[in-house]
Formats: sequence, structure tokens, C-alpha cells
Amino acid sequence: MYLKSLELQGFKSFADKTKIELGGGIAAVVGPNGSGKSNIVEAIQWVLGEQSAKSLRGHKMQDVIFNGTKKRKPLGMAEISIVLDNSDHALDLDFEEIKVTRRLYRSGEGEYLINGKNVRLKDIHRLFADSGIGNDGYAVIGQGRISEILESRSEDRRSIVEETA
Amino acid sequence: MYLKSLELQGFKSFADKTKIELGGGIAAVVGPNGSGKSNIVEAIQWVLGEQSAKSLRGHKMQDVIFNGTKKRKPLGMAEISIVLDNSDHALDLDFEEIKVTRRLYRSGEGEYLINGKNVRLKDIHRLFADSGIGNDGYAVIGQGRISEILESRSEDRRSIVEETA
Amino acid sequence: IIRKFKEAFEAINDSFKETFPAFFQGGYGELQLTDEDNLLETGVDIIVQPPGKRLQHLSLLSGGEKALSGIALMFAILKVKPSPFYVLDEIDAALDDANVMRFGDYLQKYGTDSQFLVITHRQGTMEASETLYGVTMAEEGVSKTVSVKLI
Amino acid sequence: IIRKFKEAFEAINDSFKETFPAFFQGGYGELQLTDEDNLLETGVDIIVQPPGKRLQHLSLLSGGEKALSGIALMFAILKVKPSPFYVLDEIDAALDDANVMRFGDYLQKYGTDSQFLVITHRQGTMEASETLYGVTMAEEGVSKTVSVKLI
Ligand SMILES: Nc1ncnc2c1ncn2[C@@H]1O[C@H](COP(=O)(O)OP(=O)(O)OP(=O)(O)O)[C@@H](O)[C@H]1O
Ligand SMILES: Nc1ncnc2c1ncn2[C@@H]1O[C@H](COP(=O)(O)OP(=O)(O)OP(=O)(O)O)[C@@H](O)[C@H]1O
Ligand SMILES: [Mg+2]
Ligand SMILES: [Mg+2]
Repeated sequence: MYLKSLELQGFKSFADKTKIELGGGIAAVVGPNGSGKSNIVEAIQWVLGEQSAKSLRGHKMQDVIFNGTKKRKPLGMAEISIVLDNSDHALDLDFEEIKVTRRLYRSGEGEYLINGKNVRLKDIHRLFADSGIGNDGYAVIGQGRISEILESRSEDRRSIVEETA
Repeated sequence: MYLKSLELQGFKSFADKTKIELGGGIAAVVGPNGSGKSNIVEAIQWVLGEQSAKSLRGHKMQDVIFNGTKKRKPLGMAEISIVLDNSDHALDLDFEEIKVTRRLYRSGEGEYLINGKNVRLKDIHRLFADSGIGNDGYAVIGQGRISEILESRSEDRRSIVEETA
Repeated sequence: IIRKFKEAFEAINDSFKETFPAFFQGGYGELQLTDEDNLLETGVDIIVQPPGKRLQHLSLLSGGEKALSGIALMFAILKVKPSPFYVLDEIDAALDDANVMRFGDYLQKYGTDSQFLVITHRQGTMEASETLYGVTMAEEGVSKTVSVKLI
Repeated sequence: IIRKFKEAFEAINDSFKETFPAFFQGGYGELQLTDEDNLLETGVDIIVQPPGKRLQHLSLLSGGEKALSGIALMFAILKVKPSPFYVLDEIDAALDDANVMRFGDYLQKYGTDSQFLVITHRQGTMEASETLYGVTMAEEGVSKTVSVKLI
């Protein structure tokens, strides 16, 4: 199972629709400070079902919607889509390819889709729950967080073992 | 006023007596991970009168005493000396050169000297208080701390202005 | 449940005992349970000892040693239960150049089993990658991406 | 006392309004008092806006933007009341190469008024320095230093 592509629109600094096609293997994302690299990481966290605005550096979830620049107005919606190759059926759904989409409007209303079908946020959590990818695992490691695992308390660290069990 | 030299002995990984002679100007300290660079920074913080073991990554102040390796036994004392050129009399003492020494024994007992004369820790604080160098200023910025000034609370940040006033 | 926890713990621990010395070129690392008799609630401690150094509080480790220990643990878990993909944001920031090279080697070793997306400013990590995605803001405040396949 | 606080605040603020755009090649940065009528207790807020971007919470800034803002503030304070020496531990860790060069230029600009001791892994910062001190552990767990004068 692997990430085939990521589409961003209206998400943080990605005002215009942007599609990133991924091969398997190792890909490096590079660029100047403030260009948007961590925003890509957070887009993936978000479409996997992140519920905490604080984990995405915001105060409220609407902070992920493009809020304008000197030349552009803010947008009314953020949308992220991720396409996964599921030929090994690591995800428990009878599809070779799975597209997960998440939208958020200024009102705070959200939409979630799996292969075009409207679902609830918890269906997205359930889809990824046993695959090891979910955000409460260690597969997405945010900026500045690699040392945290050492500095966390013993009780919190047990989740690493639980996730793997 | 500038740092002329720093002497470390028995302080963290500096088991053997080490003297660093500094010119004025810009000096870079480089070396592999874990080699002792931040320990040098903490040595300076400590001889300027740091009172918090936690600020020096320890649990108790004795954690700064060399605690041995596979081949060497722990030592019983840590000592740091700093020599400052005071020809501009930025420090309120009638000396052209000022040597400050701090020692700590395993028992927890400490000694403080200014130009060879025994003083108390608060005399060291007083010496550096108005010079802008003290540890509660911004002149010594520890590893990982540069972003903290932005992330701190408004009330804490007022000390930056107070220090400068 | 308890047995699963015990098995996972043993597996990660054995794995970490291998990855730690691989990254530190020696030394010793392991996980310990805070309460062996209560597997339902026990915490997990991390014990690391860089080569030649004596065991001491994790807090006394250097910035780079902490990052490298975290990386060793991540690869230890990967060996036991690989995630299909990993997204790592500048986890090499605190590493010296030699350690960046070691990290790059491990990426290539495990890049066949799992997909990696790594954000980095470091040359060594870029060189270990097969594809490079550049992120820029030609228009101020608006991000764009460009991809360059390396080999 | 209150007047001294006000003067210091104004001075640092004016200074920061210059250093911020110098490091960010544009944009806007300033300090604001949370309670102008109560100078004895007022807090100090930091407002930064990288070039072209809209004002938003500091938390949304990138890792490098936060570090660079902290560096700009440090040099702002230095201009108002220089400390005789500065000891800076890897404050360039999150910066991209272009920003490391800008940081190096500022070090040289102010390296005449104040003494700087900077810990770094970055090439650009090393190149801006006059002397290099190498720290090594030839014997495991025991630090030694070596100095190399660059010019
Ligand atoms: N809702 C939003 N609308 C527009 N821009 C945003 C929004 N949220 C964040 N940004 C901008 O995105 C930028 C941060 O991007 P990001 O954190 O991805 O940078 P980065 O490439 O990771 O940089 P670094 O190398 O410094 O870590 C900030 O300048 C911030 O102003
Ligand atoms: N009391 C002590 N006795 C002996 N060694 C110690 C003591 N306290 C800390 N150390 C060792 O000093 C080392 C850390 O050194 P330091 O933090 O200065 O490294 P560094 O050069 O800054 O590395 P980095 O580039 O990773 O930040 C650790 O390996 C730690 O084990
Ligand atoms: Mg980032
Ligand atoms: Mg360090």
C-alpha cells in the first residue's frame, strides 16, 4: 500500500490547486523557510483525520483555510485529497485504489469522502486504524517532534508498544 | 569588555583540564553530535551564576560533575573559571582583568571566587547584574531556545524590555 | 491483549538493541517496563548509553544524540511492524553531517519496504532520495511544487 | 522606572522594525504592549508578518520563520544595548541556506561591537567566523578542544 498522490486546494499556503504525484520509495521535499513544506505534512495529517487544531499549529480548525495575502483574498474552503494504492488490501476496503477527501468550510462544517461517497470523520479513522498509518502512531513525525518521544513520560510511551501490538 | 578565556575541569564531559583562549570577534564552535559543544555553553551559564539544574539539563546540580566513562571513574568536583578583560570597566570592579571561578563538590558544597577571593554566589550575580551578560538576559541562548521567545507568554516577554531598560 | 503487548514490547526491544548501536557506532540502547507485573498499565522507559559513556539521565544527552535515539527507535519499530508510508519533517535538523549520512543509508535500506516522504534542508538526506520535490513561493504567500526525479 | 521601561520599549521596537525586514527581505515586525495604560505590569506581544503574507498567529509561522524572527529580535536588542558577548547554541539549526548567509552577514556586521561565540553545524555560519574551535571526543566520553584561526 502506498501514497500515489496528494492534492491540496485552499489548504494553508496552497491557495491554488496543487497535485503531487508520488512514486514509491524515498522522496525528499525541499525549499526555503516558510515555503510550505510542513504545510504538506499537515495536509496529510489532516486528511488522515487529525482532530486537534493545535497539532496543526492553529487555534481553531478554520486556521487551515487559506487566509489570503497582500494580493489575494482569503478562500472559503480547504480541501485535501489523498489517493492510495491498495492492491495489497492493507486497507480493509474492496478497492484497488482508495481516494480519501476532506473539506472544511469557514462555517466550521466539514465533509469527508471515500471514493466519492460521503462518510463521517470516524469512518476515516476506522479505515486507517489498523494500518499503522494513523496519526496517533509514529508514521507522521512533525517538525521538532523527534526528540519528544524521549522526553515524554513513561505512561505516554506505552502507546508506542500498543500501536505496534 | 570581552571573554579572554574559559577553563573547564571536571565539568560534564570535560574530565581533563581544558583551556579555551578567546580573541574578540566571532568564534564558531564545531564538532560531532555529543562531543561537548553545548556543555561549553552551559559552563559559561554556570560560572555566571546559574542556579537551576534543569536549565543545565540536570536533575540536581551535582549532575554537572564528570560522572565517569567505561574507562574512567567519576570525579569529585567540577570547576569552571572565566577570565574577562575589563579595561573599559563595564564591570563595576577596579580591576583590568577579572577572573571568576565556581566549584561544586559531590556533597553539594560550592565555592565562588573573584580574582582569587572567596565570595558568595550573590556577589557573582551582583557583578554581572548590570552588564547585560547575566543569564536572565538574552546574551546566552541555549540549544533549541531561539523560538521560545516567540512562544512565551506576553507577561514573560516583558523581561526582555526590563533587562534592556 | 496482555500477551500481544508483551510480544510487541519484546520485538521492539530486540530491534532497538540492534538499531541503536548501528546509528551510534556502538553503545547500548533498550526499552524497560516500569512495572513488569502490571502489563495493562506499565509505562515504558528508554535507556540509552552512547559508546564509552556511562548511563545517565536522558536529559543530559546532546541535542543530536536525542534526535538520533528517536530515529533509532523509529527504525526499530519499522522493522517490527512497518507502516506503509512515513512522513518525516526535518528529523535530521540536529544531526551532524556524519549522522545525516547514516540516516540516509538507513532510509535507503528500508526505502524498499516502506515509502518515505522526508522534509529536509540537509544535503545528505537529499542525496539518499530518489525523487526531489521543490516547494517555492514565487508569488508571495502562495506555495507551488515542482518535482525532479533524481535517478 | 516607568519612563525607563517606555524608552527601552520604544528603542527595541524601532530597532526590530528595521532588523525584521532586513532578515526577511521585506515584511513587517513590531512589538506591542498588551496594556499601554499599565506600564508596570503590561505584557509584550510580538507581531510578525513575512513579506506578502497576511498577519496571523505566530503559531502558524514555519520553523525557520520563528527562528529567524527570534534572531531579528536578538539583533534588535543588541543595537539598543549591546551585551559585551553573546553565546549562541545552534540558533541557525532551522534556517535554510540563504537565511544562514544573512545570519552570517549580521554576525560580521555586529562582530565588531560585541564578541560572539556561536555553536553551529552550518557551513555558512562557520564561514562568517574568524576563529574555529573544534570539540571532539577522541577518548570516548571525554571532550577535548582544538582551535584553528581562520584568517
Ligand atoms: N491559513 C493560511 N493561509 C495562508 N498562509 C498560511 C496559512 N497557514 C499558514 N500559512 C503560511 O504558511 C507558511 C508556513 O509554511 P510551512 O510551515 O509549511 O513552511 P516550511 O516550508 O516548513 O518552512 P521551514 O523550512 O521554515 O520549516 C507561513 O509563512 C504561514 O504564514
Ligand atoms: N556529568 C557528566 N559527566 C560525563 N559526561 C556528561 C555529563 N553530563 C553530560 N555528559 C555528556 O556530554 C554529552 C553531551 O554533550 P553536549 O550536549 O555538549 O554535545 P554537543 O556537542 O552539544 O552535541 P550536539 O551537536 O548533538 O548538540 C552527552 O553525551 C552526555 O552524556
Ligand atoms: Mg517546516
Ligand atoms: Mg548541543
